[in-house]
Amino acid sequence: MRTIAISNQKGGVAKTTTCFSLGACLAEMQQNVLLIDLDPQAHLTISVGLNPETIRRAVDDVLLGYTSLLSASRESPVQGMDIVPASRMLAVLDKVLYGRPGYQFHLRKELEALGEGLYNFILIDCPPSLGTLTLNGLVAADMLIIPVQCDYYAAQSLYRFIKLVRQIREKMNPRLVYRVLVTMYDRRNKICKVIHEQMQRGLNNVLLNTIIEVDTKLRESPAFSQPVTLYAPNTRGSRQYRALARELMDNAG
Amino acid sequence: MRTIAISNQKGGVAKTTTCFSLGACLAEMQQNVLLIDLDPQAHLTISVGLNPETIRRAVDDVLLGYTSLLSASRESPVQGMDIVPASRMLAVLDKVLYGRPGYQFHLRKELEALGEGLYNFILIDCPPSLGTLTLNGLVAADMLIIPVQCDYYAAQSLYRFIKLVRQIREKMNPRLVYRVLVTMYDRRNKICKVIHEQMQRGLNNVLLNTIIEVDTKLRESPAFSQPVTLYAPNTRGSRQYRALARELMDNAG
Ligand SMILES: Nc1ncnc2c1ncn2[C@@H]1O[C@H](COP(=O)(O)OP(=O)(O)OP(=O)(O)O)[C@@H](O)[C@H]1O
Ligand SMILES: Nc1ncnc2c1ncn2[C@@H]1O[C@H](COP(=O)(O)OP(=O)(O)OP(=O)(O)O)[C@@H](O)[C@H]1O
Ligand SMILES: [Mg+2]
Ligand SMILES: [Mg+2]
Repeated sequence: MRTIAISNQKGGVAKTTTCFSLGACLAEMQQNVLLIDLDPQAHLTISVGLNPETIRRAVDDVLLGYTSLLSASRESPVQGMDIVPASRMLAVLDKVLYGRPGYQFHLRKELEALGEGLYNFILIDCPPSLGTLTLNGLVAADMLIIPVQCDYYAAQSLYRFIKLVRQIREKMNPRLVYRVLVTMYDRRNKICKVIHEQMQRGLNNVLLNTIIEVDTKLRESPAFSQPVTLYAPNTRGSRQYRALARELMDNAG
Repeated sequence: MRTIAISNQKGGVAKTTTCFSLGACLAEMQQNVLLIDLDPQAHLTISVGLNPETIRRAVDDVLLGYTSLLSASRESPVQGMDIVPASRMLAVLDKVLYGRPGYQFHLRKELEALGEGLYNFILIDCPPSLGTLTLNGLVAADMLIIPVQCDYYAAQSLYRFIKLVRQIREKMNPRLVYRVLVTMYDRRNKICKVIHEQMQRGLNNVLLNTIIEVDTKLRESPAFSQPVTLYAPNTRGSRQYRALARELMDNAG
């Protein structure tokens, strides 16, 4: 079983889109996938057609120790892909958990209790911050994918974020491997090319080979509670997320 | 003096871009403007060419009561626009401040101490979360601008965010007026049109008339430490942010 957290403090870089699309592609390749929504905005939960206002068993209950991951998980519209959704209470949890001894290890303990046999991949969507919820994701994962847009602000944040990740790895999760994924790449936009070349020079051994380009089908698909692979199976976005799934399967850590 | 917070829990919706561009347009109209960077990523600070790693007097010191807004403010590359920058320590402050009695009123008290005569507009850039820093911004402001992209996730978060803002207004800042600004509007993208029409029906009395469309010059300008009005004065982004500045001046609250 491989646990992959998808996190970046920078907002709007396609964390949720990557988690949803990659999960669907891995399920297409006969992998059993579990998505975990750690973002209080609950966009991953909304993507599969659930309503965070009315969810009864959610990841919040799991982090508080009231229920297990297995009993909080449920099916999604994609065959072979389950989800542990987020409810509206998750926003409160960020503050409630902070300061309790060992608060950052809650999710990891629950994943260990889940056992290895049920799922091949666990994908964790994180909020655009570095609080208790993201920390739980980074400590529970064995791999971190950092989606990043090729724009000036996102590039500035990336080096800083990687520094923080290294500190977390050193103190709390020595096995964590991180990779950077270029998303929303726009060939028409000359700043993309400049920033991408800078990243290739500065990060060449952690940059994933697959690049995800801009594709409006990716923007449309969540409105139909479908991943892009079901909404528009042959579009560029579907093909590129499938290539990402293959790249991750080939480098099975 | 008018204090405007720019905030949305959803990431990547052009909060920083709006704060920087709007500030520059107001300065062009002979207004004295102060920008305040409440985001630990410090993108507004970076936009004016400052380095958050080496900043000595920053907004963090102001929130802790070590220094005043006036002594932490400094000039920016734009005539008539000053900035109170963020340093790397701001990330820690989010946790340190939480729980101290009255922690959400720190910025408001400092703004009251600043007095009315120095600046016409104060613009506050917030991080993509609803923690202690954003709360300080919402309590200190008399107006809130909520930038939003016309996409499915951002629209879902908007109604939820407005509900939370109303609760904050009721409990802590009854004078707060909020307005929604459509950003990164892409005419080529049919989902934009659909979502925008939905917003016009659901929010018509709080939606600003000005719309900001997609313009790559807005994406390029921060790399040159210039607002779009200096980098590309006649581009669509400059014209539309000037229209926003006029709309706000006309409705001077
Ligand atoms: N490759 C792409 N092409 C076009 N649009 C995309 C692409 N990837 C993501 N998007 C769109 O960009 C917006 C931001 O993506 P998303 O919400 O997944 O980012 P995020 O990092 O999860 O944001 P947050 O920081 O708020 O959690 C969404 O509207 C999404 O549909
Ligand atoms: N109208 C526009 N046209 C094209 N690009 C834009 C526009 N507005 C903003 N951008 C770009 O979109 C990206 C996101 O904008 P920005 O960083 O200002 O959002 P934000 O809401 O401040 O993000 P965060 O949630 O991380 O604070 C940046 O690369 C910015 O240059
Ligand atoms: Mg997200
Ligand atoms: Mg920002």
